[in-house]
Amino acid sequence: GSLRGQDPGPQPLELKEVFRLFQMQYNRSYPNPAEHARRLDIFAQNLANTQRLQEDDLGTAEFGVTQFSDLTEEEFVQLYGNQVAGEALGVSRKVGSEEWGHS
Amino acid sequence: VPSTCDWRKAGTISPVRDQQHCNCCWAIAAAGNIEALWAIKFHQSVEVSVQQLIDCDRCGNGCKGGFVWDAFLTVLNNRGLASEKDYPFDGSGKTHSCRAEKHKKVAWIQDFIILQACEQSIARHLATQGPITVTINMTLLQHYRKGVIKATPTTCDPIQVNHSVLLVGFGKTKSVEGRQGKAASFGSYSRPRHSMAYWTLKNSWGTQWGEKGYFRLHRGSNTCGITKFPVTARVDKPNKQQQVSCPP
Repeated sequence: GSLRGQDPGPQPLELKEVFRLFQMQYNRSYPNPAEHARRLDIFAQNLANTQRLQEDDLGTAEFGVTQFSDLTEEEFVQLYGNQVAGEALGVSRKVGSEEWGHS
Repeated sequence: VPSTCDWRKAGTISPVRDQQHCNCCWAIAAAGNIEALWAIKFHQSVEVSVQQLIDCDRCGNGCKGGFVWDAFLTVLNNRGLASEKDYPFDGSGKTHSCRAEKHKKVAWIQDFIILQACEQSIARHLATQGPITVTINMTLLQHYRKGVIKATPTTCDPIQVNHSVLLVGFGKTKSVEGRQGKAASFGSYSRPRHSMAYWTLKNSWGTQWGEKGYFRLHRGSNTCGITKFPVTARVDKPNKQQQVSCPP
């Protein structure tokens, strides 16, 4: 589960080690300890999310650690998605009004 | 429609690109489409300039996003695309002016079309004409490692499509192929599976991601909105169109 509500003491060694390996594999580094801690927290939440994704998927997909595992979902979509497509194609709007009169 | 198809086996698919810090999946997908069609129809291996599409896009959004059809319009307006070598990709996200007129064109298109939003029609076109760009919901790709994603509209909204990729093939998994393995520190588990139909798609996040840069989506359930915008260029003239055969 989420680590947010826990006492901000030492993280489980396994998680820290997994995060360290992630950083090494994908050449990820952070400018300061605060950002490092924040990314570790996000990484932990994403790991928890992957278990849910795995359970929800009806196919054969495997989810887990990727180069995007230290990003929030919002950051991921913003950085790697097609912003224009997501805004323009995914949203439907009413362009008329019931109060319009004669054409 | 054949039961399986994989244009990679014909040597017609260019290497997987990495969009880096530029939101240009739309341009990379369009470029990949044109490169594949030139290889299939004219037996010419070309790598075209993604940067030209970004810099010369008529809407001028560049690295902030765009549409595949705008990329094709740019190709028509510029009378073709320069080579990647002459007009190389800059993944930093910086804005550049259009330099299309300074370079020789190595590939061009006659037209572009949007196909019917039907997976059977898409499969038929893929197998007989060549790869197609599609735009999907990218939510599940953040943590994807391998296998066939089969999502529901709840887990992957087919209306909110926000990532353009290139459709290069389709097939079926073997009956016994199941999901076995570990996700990070979690335990392993297996789930026996019936044969599952899938699409093979080329992404633009480098070869370290997914299945060497590719991924697979379930075929037959409009997973992640794959049928919403199937768009492809046409490189041969209408009266000279010929069917081609996708390797199984």
